[in-house]
Amino acid sequence: MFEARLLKSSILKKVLEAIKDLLTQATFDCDDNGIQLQAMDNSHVALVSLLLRADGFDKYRCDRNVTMGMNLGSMTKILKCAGDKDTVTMKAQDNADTVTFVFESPNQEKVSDYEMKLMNLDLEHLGIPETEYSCTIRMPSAEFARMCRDLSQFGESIVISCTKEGVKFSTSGDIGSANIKLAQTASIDKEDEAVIIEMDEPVTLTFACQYLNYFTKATSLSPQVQLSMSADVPLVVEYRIPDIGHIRYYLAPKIEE
Amino acid sequence: GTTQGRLDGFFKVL
Repeated sequence: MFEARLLKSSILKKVLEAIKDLLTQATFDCDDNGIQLQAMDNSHVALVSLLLRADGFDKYRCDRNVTMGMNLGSMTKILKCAGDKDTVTMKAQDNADTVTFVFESPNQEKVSDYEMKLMNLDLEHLGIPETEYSCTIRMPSAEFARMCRDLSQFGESIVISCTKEGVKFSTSGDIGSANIKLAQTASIDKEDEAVIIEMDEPVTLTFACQYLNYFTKATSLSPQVQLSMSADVPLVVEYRIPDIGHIRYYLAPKIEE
Repeated sequence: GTTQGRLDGFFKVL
């Protein structure tokens, strides 16, 4: 028996919003520790890694490991039926071929349940190697989303260059070029609003705007985003979801021809 | 010019 209850359905709605541009279907792996999802997009350019810890749920029970292959389009349709203030409970029997979503309004006057067929997805499980990163940049997630959106108007790629002076986001295209430089916040009063740069070695890498914009769909999950970069390895864009887990996106850099 | 890299090779299939 698997049962996971969240007081706020909005977290699950936002998680789905944050992955549905990259993935059409995905496997939710549930065990004692919580729910994990890990999948590459069709073109093998980006990987999504989601963790929702058991202790972040209002109620969590998982007697046996459960693997649920879900069509994310169908899941989105179902979650649209939940009010933002509704609680959501996901339920599945052991070895079941369906999952049930139960939505309850705050006053319990409206209770709805939606049963969805599971898919048998034969997806490979991937191991993410432990990596020491040369640069990590933390900044307000809204600021990162704004930069990606602004720079996307000019070109298809963004060059991220991190040096001890700060971090620079650049792009160029038919109409011209654009650069945004961010320096580390001088005095940190509010951690959520700070830009914090840790650099062991300078790194410059080029990434596709389109993917960075997909990642920023996670903005509402977290006030801050962390970018981790090293030469010749995928960029990690991490949003920590308060009290429950994280969503991490890995993105292969563009390479010089 | 640049070309889009792939993730294959970075992650190990378990």
